Amino acid sequence: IIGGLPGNSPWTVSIRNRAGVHFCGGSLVKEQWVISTRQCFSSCDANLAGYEVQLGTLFKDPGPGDPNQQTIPISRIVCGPSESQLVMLKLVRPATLNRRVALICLPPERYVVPAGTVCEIAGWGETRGTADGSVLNVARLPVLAHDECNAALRGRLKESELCTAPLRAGVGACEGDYGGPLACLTADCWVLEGVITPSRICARTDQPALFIRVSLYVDWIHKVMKM
Amino acid sequence: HRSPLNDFQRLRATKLLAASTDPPPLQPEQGSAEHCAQRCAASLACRAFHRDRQSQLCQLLPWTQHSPHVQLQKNIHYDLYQKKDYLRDCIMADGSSYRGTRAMTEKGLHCQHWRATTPHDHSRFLPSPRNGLEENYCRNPDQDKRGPWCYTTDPNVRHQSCGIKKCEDAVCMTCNGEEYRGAMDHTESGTECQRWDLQHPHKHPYHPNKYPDKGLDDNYCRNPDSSERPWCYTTDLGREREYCRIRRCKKRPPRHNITTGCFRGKGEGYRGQVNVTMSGIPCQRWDSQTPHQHHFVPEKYPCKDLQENYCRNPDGSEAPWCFTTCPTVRIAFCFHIRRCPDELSTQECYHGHGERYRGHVSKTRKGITCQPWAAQAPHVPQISPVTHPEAHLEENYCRNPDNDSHGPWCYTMDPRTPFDYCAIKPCCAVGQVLVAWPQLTATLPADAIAFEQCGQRDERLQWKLR
Repeated sequence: IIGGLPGNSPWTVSIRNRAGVHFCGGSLVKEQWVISTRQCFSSCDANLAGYEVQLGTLFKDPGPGDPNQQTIPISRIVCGPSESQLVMLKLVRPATLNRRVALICLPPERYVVPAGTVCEIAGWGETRGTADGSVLNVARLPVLAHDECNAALRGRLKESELCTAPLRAGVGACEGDYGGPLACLTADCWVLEGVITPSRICARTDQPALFIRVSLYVDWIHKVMKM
Repeated sequence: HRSPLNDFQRLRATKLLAASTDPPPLQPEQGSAEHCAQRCAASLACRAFHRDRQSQLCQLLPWTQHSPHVQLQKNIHYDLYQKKDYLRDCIMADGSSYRGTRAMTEKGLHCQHWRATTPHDHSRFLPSPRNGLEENYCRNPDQDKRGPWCYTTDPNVRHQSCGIKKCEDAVCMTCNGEEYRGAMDHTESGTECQRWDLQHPHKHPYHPNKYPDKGLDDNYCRNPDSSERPWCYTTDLGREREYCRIRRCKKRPPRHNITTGCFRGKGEGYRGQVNVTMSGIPCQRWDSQTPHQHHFVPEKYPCKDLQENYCRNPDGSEAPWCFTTCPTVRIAFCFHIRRCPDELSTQECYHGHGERYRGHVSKTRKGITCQPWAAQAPHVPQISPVTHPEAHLEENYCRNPDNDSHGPWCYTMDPRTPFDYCAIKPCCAVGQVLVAWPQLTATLPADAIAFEQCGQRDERLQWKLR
């Protein structure tokens, strides 16, 4: 996260490869399910033996004694509808919820976040020197109205995308944050409204940032968990 | 510090099924795999053993998968260990330990049975439990430098070499040997390799179940970390790992999955020219060692196309990557390179959500065959012709019985994928920006929404951290 601050986002998880290296983020939506982005995974039937999610710690690479840290292997990946760029990861066992580990809420189907709502991105990705890259960083971004964003992108905005307004200070997600949450406070609960996806340049000050609009895929999410 | 298991080849979740039990296998006994290997190695009659994962019992066996009337059988409760010498189709050193089943000479003559005395009479080499002479299989009872041989059934040719290759030559390697799956199990200094599924004498991170695609079988030379050549941990406590001497194939492998505008899978075949990280840092040239020192020297990785400072994936990481020119950021993934589409091209289209689609497409967008709606395997369906009689759930055609907003779908024949969407697209082109967004719900008043047991956090912690 560029332009962020150390923070607490108990649903944000770190996805680690077989060498134990963090490479993407995710959001805990059920004790045994994490949402992330397709871009982070080689295929929809990738063998994820040896891949894990790490939760319950603010540190990217915590020491051995971190009390609340949980590391859970991933058992399966399920790809979302083609346009969604979403994936769901099933964990080998449920995460234990506590002060450090919590579920993020899913929005109602096709819910639209009101423009101007201040939401939050979180991740252990690149900070480009703007913050301590060894801890979870959080940054706040205001939602941009759909048609305003579409105009700024010269008509190339898709229905499956959600925008946040660019900030002069250069705030945004970057490499290593992808798959993580754009969380917005609704009815006193943090709701997963967007998922961070790669853009060509991080934290642009002259263009909106794009996220996958989760509310369009909530029916698929529930269907996968039910199936 | 070699393990007795080094003499065995392990097959997971497998059992040997013998039609006849003559001679009968011994009674199972308690013991670790290494303990069983020790007992089997000490017994001339023993050629393999089963290890029951749950009961920790093991049973010594007088046969292998190559024995007559014996076959392999999938069984998740057992691991099968067979003596390597009985399975190898190449030889180590002079091949005097070779116990394979080749029974033809290098010139194609059939071998004479060792017990037979015609057409060639001999009394020197008659089968015994100790010398391994069996049937008419090639053997090397007199440590002949040319390797295993046999008496031939051709009256004019008394005996002839069988021409069995040495293991280091039997299977050649291409590029850096990441695809090498041969049976070489010694290093170039002749030291025996350590098994990948053991953590002694050297602890190591390459557990076979954690890297199922690296072929980390038994103690064979492999290249799981994109080193220059196949290598292994050694059974010498003083030397952790060492390269193996393996012949290089003359022909370069066919280049497959080469892409330039996008990347497929993990992007090992990506040959495009993106050379800036997403946070705007230029990549470091591969032929440079500053600011980051590394071993991916272009000449040593001829198949990886380590040109200029382009994003590449020479070591099987998650995606193309590069060393960066920023001293404090060693490596950055190039996830901003677009992924190549990996879905079937679609012939048919559907209107609305496809709830009235009655076509005959019966494959998912990934090309997996659909499971018939009336079937109960590999997935027990929650939706079937019984539960949804009006939904025209015929054969295994894609349908949308639950009005899924993402289109027709089906249960799949892949046990790991319960259901998936089909290779059919919406009739109004996907991705075309819908000027009006009818799908999106007008903003709901906040009090119209309620959530349960989610989205709560300790806000105080937020401040403490700041």
